[in-house]
Amino acid sequence: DIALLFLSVVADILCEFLEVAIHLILYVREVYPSGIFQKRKKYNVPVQMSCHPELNQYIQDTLQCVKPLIEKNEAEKVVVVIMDKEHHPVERFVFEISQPPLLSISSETLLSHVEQLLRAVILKISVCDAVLDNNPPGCTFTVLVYTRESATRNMEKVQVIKDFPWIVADEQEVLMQEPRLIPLKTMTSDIVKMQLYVEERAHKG
Amino acid sequence: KSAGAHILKPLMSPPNREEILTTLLEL
Repeated sequence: DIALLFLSVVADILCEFLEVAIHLILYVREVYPSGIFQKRKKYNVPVQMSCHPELNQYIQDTLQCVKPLIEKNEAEKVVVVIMDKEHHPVERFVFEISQPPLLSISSETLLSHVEQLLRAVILKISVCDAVLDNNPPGCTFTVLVYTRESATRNMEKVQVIKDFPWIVADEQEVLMQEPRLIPLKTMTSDIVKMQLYVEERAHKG
Repeated sequence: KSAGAHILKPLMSPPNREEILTTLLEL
């Protein structure tokens, strides 16, 4: 039971982290005007969070649907895709998540340590523009979830919000040809391991 | 990519930049 409780807490922590990370990516990569962002403090570091209600709601709804998959250890990757005007991906921020077997989790497992590790990931995102090329104007974004098992089975689990349906993404539409791979950060804790890297299109146009 | 993995995405798109700029101007 303690293990299941931990998975639920880990899903909460990860979704809160992903929310901060998505806002920060949208700010750093200039997907939206900087005027809608406000400086806030998360994990004891300054971050930029959107104040636009519609955008915030969209991100929250997305993550609320991702949470049950993380809770059941069924989300392999959460990917923030930035697309050009023609809806072709220019950058993919890939959060590769893996959780250890439930048996290895005990009441001694420290959750506070996880938050310290997540801070380091946030810091890396906030400076990632230094290693990425500028994006073309008019970019938009989407969030993808790579599930470990059959999508049709998991589809039911992600439809947790009425009026926020999910569909199976076409691989051709979300993949890039020969992307440049930029590792940003790897974090390893007792209860979750996460690797963040960016796949960047060679010629962004 | 592991075998059997599938990719899911929200059907709806987020608000686009133009919509957000319009809201900003209205404010």
